[in-house]
Amino acid sequence: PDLSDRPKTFIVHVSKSQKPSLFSSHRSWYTSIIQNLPSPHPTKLLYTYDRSVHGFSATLTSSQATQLLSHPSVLSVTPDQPRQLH
Amino acid sequence: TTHTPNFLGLADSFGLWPNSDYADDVVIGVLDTGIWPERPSFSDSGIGPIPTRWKGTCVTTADFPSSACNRKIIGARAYFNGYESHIGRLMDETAEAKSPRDTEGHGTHTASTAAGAVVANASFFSYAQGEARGMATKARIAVYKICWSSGCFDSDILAAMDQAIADGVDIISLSVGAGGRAPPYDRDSIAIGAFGAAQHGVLVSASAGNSGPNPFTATNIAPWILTVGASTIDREFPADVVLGDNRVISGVSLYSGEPLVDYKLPLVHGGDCGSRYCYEGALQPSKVQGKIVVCDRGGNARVAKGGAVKLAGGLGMILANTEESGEELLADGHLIPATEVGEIAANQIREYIRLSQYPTATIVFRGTVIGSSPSSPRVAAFSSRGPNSLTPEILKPDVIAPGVNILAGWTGATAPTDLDIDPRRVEFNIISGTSMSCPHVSGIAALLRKAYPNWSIAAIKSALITTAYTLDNAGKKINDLGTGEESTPFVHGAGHVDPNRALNPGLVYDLNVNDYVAFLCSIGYSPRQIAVFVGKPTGSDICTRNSLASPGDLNYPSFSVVLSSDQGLVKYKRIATNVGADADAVYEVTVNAPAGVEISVEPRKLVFSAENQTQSYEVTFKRGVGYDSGERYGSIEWTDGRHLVRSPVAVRWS
Repeated sequence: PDLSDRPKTFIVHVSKSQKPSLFSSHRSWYTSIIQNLPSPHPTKLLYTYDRSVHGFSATLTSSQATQLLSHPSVLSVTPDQPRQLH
Repeated sequence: TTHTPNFLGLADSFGLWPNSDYADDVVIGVLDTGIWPERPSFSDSGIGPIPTRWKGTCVTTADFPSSACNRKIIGARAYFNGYESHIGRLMDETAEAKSPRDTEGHGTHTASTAAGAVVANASFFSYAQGEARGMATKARIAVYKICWSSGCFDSDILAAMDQAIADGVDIISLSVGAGGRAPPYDRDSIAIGAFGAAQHGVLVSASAGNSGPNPFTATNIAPWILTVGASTIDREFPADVVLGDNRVISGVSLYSGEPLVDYKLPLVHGGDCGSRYCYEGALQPSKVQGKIVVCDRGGNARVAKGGAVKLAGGLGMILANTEESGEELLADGHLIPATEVGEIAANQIREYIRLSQYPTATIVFRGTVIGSSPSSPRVAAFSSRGPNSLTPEILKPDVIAPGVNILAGWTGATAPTDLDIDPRRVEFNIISGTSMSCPHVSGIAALLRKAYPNWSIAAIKSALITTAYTLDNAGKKINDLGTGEESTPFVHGAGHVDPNRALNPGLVYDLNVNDYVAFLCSIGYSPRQIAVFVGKPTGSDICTRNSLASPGDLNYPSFSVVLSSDQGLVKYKRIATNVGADADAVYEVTVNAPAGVEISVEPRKLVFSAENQTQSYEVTFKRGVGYDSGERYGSIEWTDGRHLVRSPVAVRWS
């Protein structure tokens, strides 16, 4: 495996209203989006977001994250960052 | 907390507490390290049934049974998917349980500060003894555990914010953020999540960070967030150093064990014994044994230095500030007799060691002293500061609040020092940080939410900002412990929160989500970037429909202005809403312009004839004679004779 592209967590912002009607829920739509990515590594959906933001977080490789940016409903993909207690 | 309600002027007989019914039924979502629910601060005695609108729940785990929740703690969840994704699966649940239980202490402290119940006779080994109360004693707490032993991850924070909004919290208290510098808004999950919260009418109160005293360090600085810095109160824990030549040097400590012997002990500097910062294992026992060791602040945890001295056979420790922390004194519950001294005193002690043939010292612990401190509040050196690193036209932090030596609830799982060699367990602990100031303001915001259920979150923020004060209890300008000089709006924002005045601000500067969209347009964000915040596609005309001439035109309750040789004149617009009890009100302006900056306000009189009526004005900031560098400060004040609506002005030369 390419260690430089090992899976990390990304937060994916999605235009929620563009969900195709064939998906019964946003979760199933998001699952479909990441399952359709080219897959040297399996992807994993961590959370779906519906109020604070619209989208999901998932474990992806950097190249998969880059691929996501070309999806018409994806607005932004950012790496999951650690924060600290103040 | 003990004493901070008194320092803030909160009372049972008048002002914000009785006029808000102590925030009864308001829900504060605390996103933190969880909670230790058995602490008396979380008793639900005297609180009514859970609000019917509440949709949240308490998860049940082996160490967090259903009985952990009550009418005070009405929600409790834990978010660890992002954490596990980073560090691997949490296998040893005895070390870190996948539950809302707080094994760190921070979350129990912040939750009890924001909304803890009344607890009689609270103390930390008799220090800071008194009646402990949260700011909003009847508010309900919803716990969202997002921080774990190796950090707090955006993916978990967003999941918690998402759920908190769905559950129906009114306020989110977030003592978490980036360290050092704020990420761009569209890469900052807290900023984006807080925007979503604002869309749902949820106020996010957040800590500015502990990266002071350097400038440009404030985090959580999006204009829809209430950003809180930290300051001292009029309570100290003196523990003086008496040197061999009988000089007495002031310090602070929460040490509570066996006293030192009643004669002076040999005194050495850690730097001469293997480690100036007194790292564990680095001190040479042969040079430390039976002595008091001076350890420089920095490098490792303050309390860890005493632990290192103890392990090396030392009998006492003097924590010596350096230039970085200046005169800021943080009291710690050291494991051995120890005290912290400011930089000036530290230099005197270092010089005494250097020049004396047989340097000696002892430490005298004097307990808790209230009211006799030199002046308060003073801004903590660690409190992160402006100017705003992302949008210099928005002043951040917004306000300061008590964040130094705060007593509040603590976990039963961890020692107050967080040291493995410390076997003590306490109900209350005294700690410092903007993490501690944030929940003070979260609780006060909850009180205002109850007092004014129809106010927008921007109106609540405005009330807190325009009523803040800038003079200490000696009548002088608030001091900055980071510099030893007068503090400035880039350090303290509008000033120290004044809850009772915030109850009756007279005028507020209101904002809605469209205004924040206009703000994003004004800083050059593209429709695609803005779509991340609003969660849906935005047409290319989004910034035509929502426009501001500049980010400084956002109807913010404070002013931050950048002048330059290219731009010697800046104009900002503001719209004030009359929320005073009198429908008919006439406000006149007083401008306190700094030297070298001309400020004019037009019109100079705002006439209101109805409640909630709005009036607008324009402020012109013009470079005056001789101003070509540095920062200048002033204020713009509107008064009708009963209310004083004060906006700080900070001007920077670029």
